[in-house]
Amino acid sequence: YSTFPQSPRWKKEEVTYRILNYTPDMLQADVEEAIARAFQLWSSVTPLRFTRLYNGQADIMISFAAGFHGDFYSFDGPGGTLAHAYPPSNGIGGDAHFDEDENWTKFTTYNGFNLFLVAAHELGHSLGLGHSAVFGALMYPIYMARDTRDFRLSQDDIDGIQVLYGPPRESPVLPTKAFPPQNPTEMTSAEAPTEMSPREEPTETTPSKTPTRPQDCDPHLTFDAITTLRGETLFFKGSYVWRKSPYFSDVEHDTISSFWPSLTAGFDAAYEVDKKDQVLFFKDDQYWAVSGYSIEAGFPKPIQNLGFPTSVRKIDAAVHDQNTKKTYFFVGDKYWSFSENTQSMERGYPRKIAADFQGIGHTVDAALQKNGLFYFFHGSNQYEVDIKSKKLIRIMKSNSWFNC
Amino acid sequence: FPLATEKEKEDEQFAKKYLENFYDFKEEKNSLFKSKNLNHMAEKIREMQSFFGLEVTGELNHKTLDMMKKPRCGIPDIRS
Repeated sequence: YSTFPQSPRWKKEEVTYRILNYTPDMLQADVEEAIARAFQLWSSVTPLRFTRLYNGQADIMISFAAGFHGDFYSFDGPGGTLAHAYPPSNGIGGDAHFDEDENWTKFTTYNGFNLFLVAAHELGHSLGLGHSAVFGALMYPIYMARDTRDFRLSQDDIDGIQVLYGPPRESPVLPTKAFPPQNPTEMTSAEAPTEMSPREEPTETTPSKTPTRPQDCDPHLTFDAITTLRGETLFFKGSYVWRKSPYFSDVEHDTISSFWPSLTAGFDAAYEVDKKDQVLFFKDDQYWAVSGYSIEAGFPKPIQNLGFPTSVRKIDAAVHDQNTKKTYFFVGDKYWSFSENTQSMERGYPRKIAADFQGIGHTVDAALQKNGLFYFFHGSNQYEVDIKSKKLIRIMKSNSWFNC
Repeated sequence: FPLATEKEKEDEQFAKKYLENFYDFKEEKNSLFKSKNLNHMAEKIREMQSFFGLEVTGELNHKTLDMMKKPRCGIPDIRS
């Protein structure tokens, strides 16, 4: 492997990127997927985390152009030079340019160049790597068509990038397969959300300055979104994740980018369709589907694909009922019921939340189904509801899952 | 020496451009001594052959040209 003279590198772990334009050779979603996967290659072997920006100046600006394109290195038409990228620094530093005169593809055929492979190579330069003379290394300068489904960096690539950034932090590991479906069992004391009575209110912690991650037992703690994931429960707020596993008593603290580097923080809603081993994340008027770490191809999609009217620009909360295979979406004071079987909104919706859910007379920030019961979060409270009778059972603090 | 064929001239031009792009070759345009440039170019060809694990001859042979014509990244392999 090699680095650039003086070994320039990003002096931070959170690096941003922005896709400035697209090649007409591929679907936009396939371009985004290829770029995201290329970043994931590098984030999986370093402490680096990559966040995609949709406007403004990002560290790594990605674009397609042909011939002269504003820097000193014009492209040369089909073949020859495929792309180039600049080592870390401000301005053009880090930027990656792809020759639009090439035929870009998401496949590994011989009549086009696989964008994921070339992008992964170029982003190696954007992070500070030079070329490698090791045949088969990603940073080898000559393009080699190969199977990308389970593509792995060579040890030479890993050695090179870790000279610049070191190995990954102890990154959280998602369960690799769906846990055996949880039978609704009596919650153990550690799991059951404890009912808050005044004497049990956690002592008011008044930290000297507000920590970036709210305290687990902050009585004012609220959440953006909550979902199950392969038997675990993930609580989202900003870029932070609290992870609750039925197998460990304590709560794990992570960031969204440690699981899905290319997803931007600040989800509005999330839910799991357990039978498909799929979790859907919602932000503004788009949604993504992930399975474990990987973002499914073709996402993000507009929420109107699910059947929302264009007047709905974002949703507040969502929860999937594993028993009825229906998903409830909450928007303002109304809710929709979506059939996962027919993949369409049910007739007669939206309906008023208050009309069907006794005791829930306000908007819903987040929603969760656990062991057959539903939990609707509003501000720092959560409302436990028996969905069959739609009766409110009890009200607790939102963070009562954290053994406060 | 037999006059270089048109094809050989083209190949030489291509190789010169390649070595300028990726091996920091700088031809001295107004050098009085053509041989100096030839030696310098041969040295750069050797550098490129060594990088790609080709037989290091300093000559612009078929295998070396083939390697130069493969699709690749636009970043230099060797830089000052």
